[in-house]
Amino acid sequence: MNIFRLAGDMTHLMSVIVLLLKIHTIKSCAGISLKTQELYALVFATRYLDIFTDFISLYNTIMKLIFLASSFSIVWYMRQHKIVRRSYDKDQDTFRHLFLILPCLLLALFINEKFTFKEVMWTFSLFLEAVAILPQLVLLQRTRNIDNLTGQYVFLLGAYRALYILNWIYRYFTEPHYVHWITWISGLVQTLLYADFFYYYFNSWKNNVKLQLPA
Amino acid sequence: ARSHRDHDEL
Repeated sequence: MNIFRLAGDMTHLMSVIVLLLKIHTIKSCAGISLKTQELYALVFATRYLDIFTDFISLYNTIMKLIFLASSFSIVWYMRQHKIVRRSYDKDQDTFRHLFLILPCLLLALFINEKFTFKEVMWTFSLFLEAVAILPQLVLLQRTRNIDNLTGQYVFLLGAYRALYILNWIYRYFTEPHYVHWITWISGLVQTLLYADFFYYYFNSWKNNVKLQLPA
Repeated sequence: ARSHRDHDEL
């Protein structure tokens, strides 16, 4: 464990806490894409298949349980909770996640480190995580008004993977044979997808104006 | 040998 990875995990944890707080306290999910939340639940479900078979550390297991519980409860809130679901804008959140799931699954079948079910699922979860934010970014462009909590949520979600890139660089130079091209490239693609959001987020913060994405 | 430590990240 290094400081970059710990910071990345804490930033990731903060993003789900910000989202859960928003939904739980103001009982609203306005501006949040259910499609992205469902994709994240699928990402964690396919990535943490080994949660009970491969014990790595208490920290690792606890964080996996937190991410699984939070992502599924957010999906539950947005689909089932009688008040929260009313603020879900299903007419705007129309991104068909099958267009993301199928290509990632096919790609994982061809590009993986070992052709086993767990490894292919793990690789699928990496590719899917890289693109899971797309429905959310599309929704932000459409709804245009981005409330602070949603902006902070997306920012933290992007920042965590950027910190992971620093972690991979650190591990590459400090651990012999630590090479995971698949992880690195999908993590880089994921972070680049946030690049334009970061640009507008930083500018809105610098000029102290409300965050607006161009149409 | 590929230890399970390969996937020691979240």
